[in-house]
Amino acid sequence: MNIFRFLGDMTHLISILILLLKIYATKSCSGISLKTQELYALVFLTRYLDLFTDFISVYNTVMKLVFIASSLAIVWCMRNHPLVRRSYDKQLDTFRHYFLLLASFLLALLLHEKFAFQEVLWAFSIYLEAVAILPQLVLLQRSGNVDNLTGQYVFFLGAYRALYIFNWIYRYFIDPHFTRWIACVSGLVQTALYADFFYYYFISWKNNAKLQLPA
Amino acid sequence: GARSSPKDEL
Repeated sequence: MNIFRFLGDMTHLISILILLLKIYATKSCSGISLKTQELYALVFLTRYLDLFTDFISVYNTVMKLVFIASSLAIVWCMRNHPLVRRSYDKQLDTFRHYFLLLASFLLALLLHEKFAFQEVLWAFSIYLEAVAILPQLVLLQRSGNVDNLTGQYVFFLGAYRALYIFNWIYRYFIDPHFTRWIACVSGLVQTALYADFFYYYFISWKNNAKLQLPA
Repeated sequence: GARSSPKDEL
């Protein structure tokens, strides 16, 4: 464990806590893409298959359980909670996320570290996570003004993988045999997808104005 | 088979 990875995990946890706060406090999920949340739930379920077979540390196990439980709870809430589901922008959340699923799975069949069930699903979860934010970014552009909690949620979500990139650079320096190309390249793509959001987030922070994404 | 990277990250 290194400071970059720890900060990355904490940033990821904060993003999830912000989303839970928004849904719990406002009983609303306006501006949140259910499709992105479903993709994240799938990312965690397919990445943490080793939850019960490979014990790494208490921290690792606890964080995996928190990520799986929170993502499933958010999807469940957005689908079934009477107040929350009414605030879901169904007509704006129209990204064809099934294509992201299919593309990630096909790519995982082609590009993986080892042709084994868990390895292919691990690669699938890495590719899927890289593109899972797309429905959310499209929804933000369509819904024009972005409420503060939603803006913070997306910001921390983008920042966590950027910190992981520093973690991979650090691990490579202390151990030149460390290679994790699939996660690294995907992480770069994932972070790059937030580039324009980060730009408008910075502008809104500098001008102390509301976060506006151009349509 | 090829050794795969340790899955020690979240």
